[in-house]
Amino acid sequence: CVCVSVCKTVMYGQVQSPLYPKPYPTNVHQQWDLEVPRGYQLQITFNYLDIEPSLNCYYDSLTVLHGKKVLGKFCGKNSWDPHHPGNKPIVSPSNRLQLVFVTDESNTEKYLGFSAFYQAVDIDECSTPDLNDSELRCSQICLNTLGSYLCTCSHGYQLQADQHTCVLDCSGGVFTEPEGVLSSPGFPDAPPPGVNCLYKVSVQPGFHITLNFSENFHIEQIDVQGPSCLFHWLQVSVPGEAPKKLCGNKSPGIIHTGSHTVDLEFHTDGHGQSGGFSLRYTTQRVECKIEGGIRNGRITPNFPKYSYRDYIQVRCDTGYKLMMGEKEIQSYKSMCQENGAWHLPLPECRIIDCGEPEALLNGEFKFLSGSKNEYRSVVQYHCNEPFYSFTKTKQVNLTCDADRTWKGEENEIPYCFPVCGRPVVDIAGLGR
Amino acid sequence: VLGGTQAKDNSFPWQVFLQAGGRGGAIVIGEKWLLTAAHNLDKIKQSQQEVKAYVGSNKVSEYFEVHRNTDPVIFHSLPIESLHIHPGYKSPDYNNDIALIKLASSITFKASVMPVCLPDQDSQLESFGWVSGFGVTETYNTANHLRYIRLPIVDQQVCHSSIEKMRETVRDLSTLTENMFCAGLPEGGKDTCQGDSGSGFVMKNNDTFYAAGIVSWGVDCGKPGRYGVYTRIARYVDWIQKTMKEN
Repeated sequence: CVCVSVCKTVMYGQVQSPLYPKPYPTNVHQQWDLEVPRGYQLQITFNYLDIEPSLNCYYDSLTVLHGKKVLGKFCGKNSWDPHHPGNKPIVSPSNRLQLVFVTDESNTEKYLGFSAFYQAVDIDECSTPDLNDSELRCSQICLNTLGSYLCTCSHGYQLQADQHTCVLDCSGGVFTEPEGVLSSPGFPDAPPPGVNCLYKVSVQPGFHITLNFSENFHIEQIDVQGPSCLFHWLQVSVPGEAPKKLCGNKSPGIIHTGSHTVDLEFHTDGHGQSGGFSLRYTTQRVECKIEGGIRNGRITPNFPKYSYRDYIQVRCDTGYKLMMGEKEIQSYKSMCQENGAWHLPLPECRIIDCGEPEALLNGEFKFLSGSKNEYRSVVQYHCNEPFYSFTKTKQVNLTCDADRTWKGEENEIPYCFPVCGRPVVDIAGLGR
Repeated sequence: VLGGTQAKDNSFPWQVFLQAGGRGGAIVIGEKWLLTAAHNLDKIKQSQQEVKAYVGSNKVSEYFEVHRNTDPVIFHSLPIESLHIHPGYKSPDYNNDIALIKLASSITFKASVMPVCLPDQDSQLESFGWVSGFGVTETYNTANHLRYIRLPIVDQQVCHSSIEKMRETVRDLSTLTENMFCAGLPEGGKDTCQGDSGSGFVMKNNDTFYAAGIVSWGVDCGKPGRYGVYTRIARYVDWIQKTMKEN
């Protein structure tokens, strides 16, 4: 008969031939599938074996198999017998082992069979390469454990999700100072393969970051249908803009990000060559533009350009008034905001208007210069002669003054005095 | 005006035709002020409503024509605000025979209406002057056209003697004072007369006419040895300016 025993995954056990310690019967064909937990090797040691000896164990035998591989075919009784396993343990390459015990139809003598003890023996995975891909099980440090192993990484590296690979722990750096230097790992030496470094430069709003790459810039570039940053890259991400991947041998030089935050991701795969990069970042205060300046006015303080947190005042030149839209304002102060806009819209200086000159009783006026009613316009008054006249002059000029009044030398509105005693017809006559 | 000449248009633009219980004259001295003889206002009992003053024409009839709407010039009497008789005037004595009429609105001057200047307070009389008026003429008819004459100033003592001589035959004659002067010809013929009272006796200085006197009184008109008596305006310049200022 054929007996198949399936053992539980135990840590150890004992196997004996049928009827042991009595002689085994004839015509036996029995198989044991021995198994210990995964992560262990199965080691079996025969403490007794007495099987009818024959050439190549032709009649009776105990065969030890690992899969289809025969690890040993045993018979005989004495340890010096070439087919006897002796006390030397047999170790399975895995956690499984099969024993096949076969006897023929006759036994010339009484043979007792065999008795063996098997146990789980821990595998030192760390000292042997992975059989599947012949690579090291751990990229850096391997720790053997009972039935398994653990990978761990050196300081500064981080174990990846595959639990085997260590990559450089170059992320998490947040640069908040107004200026600084950052570079690829190990720069100016080449970075280790398989890095994925995240750098974040974040300064307070109101400042813009400028990246100034050093000339020593080398990130592997693949020329596949034109240059592309396929496997290695430095990606620059500015909020609100599409990320930009940089690679090649030419330094990008200076990049004005226009943002107070920028993310840099340096990525290399496990192959290829990149020399890395280095950059100095600086920050500049956000500029508030004054397009064209203030016509007919002045800004204090007078700077070539105005930046975040700068305060300005606007005053108009003499003869001009401050206008915010259509509303006149007495003064204007504003601060440059973090978004590059003034917290109050810029005013304009509009020429003042003295209003329509007062009509002159018994006189008239005309404009001599300037636009009507505007600052420095000159209006000339004259009286309706010969019946009215000014006291001193034939005409009086008034100028639109900065205080929005028409002013003349006498500083008062002229008055046409009646001319007395000068009729247009002389009554004296010439007759005598 | 006896023995005078019809005035050309615009030649006496200060002349006012005055109706105040009778015909009289006045002169324009400012945009709102007329000067006349106080005795012209003797008959005014109630108010200035009874006084009518016209300017702008040398023809009385033009002031009273019934106008059509299409006529270019319409003469209205000037709106009178107040009368200011000199406080020293005591009718029937002609001393201080001067009064101011204030208009309610200003006159706009033009060729036909212009003020006459006032004399300096201390100015001396010239040797002659011109006097105009709508009073009776030598035919003793009231004038329709403004008339004028040129008269010499009469020495004050001569005039005084003339008046004193008349006092023998004429009762209640006023006394010639320093507030008056006389003008006329010893042979008579040229004189102002009834209806001319209040009109101006003007003199000329540097091509400018100023009012030296106001037609005031006299005995008969145009008779030889009798002269017209005029209120001497220079003696009232202070009062005139004070009154105008205060009003």
